[in-house]
Amino acid sequence: PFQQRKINSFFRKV
Amino acid sequence: MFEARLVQGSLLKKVMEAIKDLLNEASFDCAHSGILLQAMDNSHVSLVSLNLRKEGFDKYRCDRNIVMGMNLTSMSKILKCASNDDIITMKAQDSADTVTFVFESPNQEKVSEYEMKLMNLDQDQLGIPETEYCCIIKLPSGEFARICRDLSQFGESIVISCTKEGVKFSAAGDIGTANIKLAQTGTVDKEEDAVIVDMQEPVTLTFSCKYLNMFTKATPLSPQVCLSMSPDVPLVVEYKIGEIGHIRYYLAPRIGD
Repeated sequence: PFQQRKINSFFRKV
Repeated sequence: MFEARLVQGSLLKKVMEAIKDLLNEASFDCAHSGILLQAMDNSHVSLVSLNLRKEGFDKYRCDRNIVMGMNLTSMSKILKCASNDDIITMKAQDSADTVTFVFESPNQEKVSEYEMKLMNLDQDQLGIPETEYCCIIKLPSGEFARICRDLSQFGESIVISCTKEGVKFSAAGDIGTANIKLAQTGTVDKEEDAVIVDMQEPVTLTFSCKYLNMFTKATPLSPQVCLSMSPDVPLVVEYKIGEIGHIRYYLAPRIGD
């Protein structure tokens, strides 16, 4: 039904 | 030498309650300006960002930057040993492998010291860009907690829809549907009771109930919560921590439903 995106797909590693 | 003393020790106890269900362990980055913590939950779905400014502490000393990796289950056990009115001090030597928590009763008649082993954590640090959000909603934190709790009976996700009229929280599942609309408040006696919507563009996003409910563990920290939303970016749920700082939770929206 729905998928949960991972938070680290939005923010870059520093 | 690192030393941070907080007369209002209950704030630190509340911070721990606000993060311990989401994170097993985390690094406390202690620097001259204060303490920062950033960590993703185990499933990498949400991110917690905690900021405690040095000015908020009654005494703060940090000669060299230190990173203290802590097991939060252990830290939580220790902080449970502090009374709500205790003064809490955290201290560590520059290259120590332990941190010491000192709890002083208000009349100084009881002083407890707990030493905890530190951990070496290899956690990814993420850069969070400055973002202009389309909708910023401020509402009483207890109301938000109540809504998340009530709607989680209906399904696994909550739809948050923000328009200029106000904000709508919805859920749907096997037993039926639920919709809760909050209108912007007019004049209120207490600022903390207000619902304020600052909207540039209407936004509708879907989020996991489970995570929203975990974020509401921060409710005792602040009478108000601030939700920031834009299409296709993580929701920010922010609670102020007295005059000392804030805790922000970032949650990726659900897709494809």
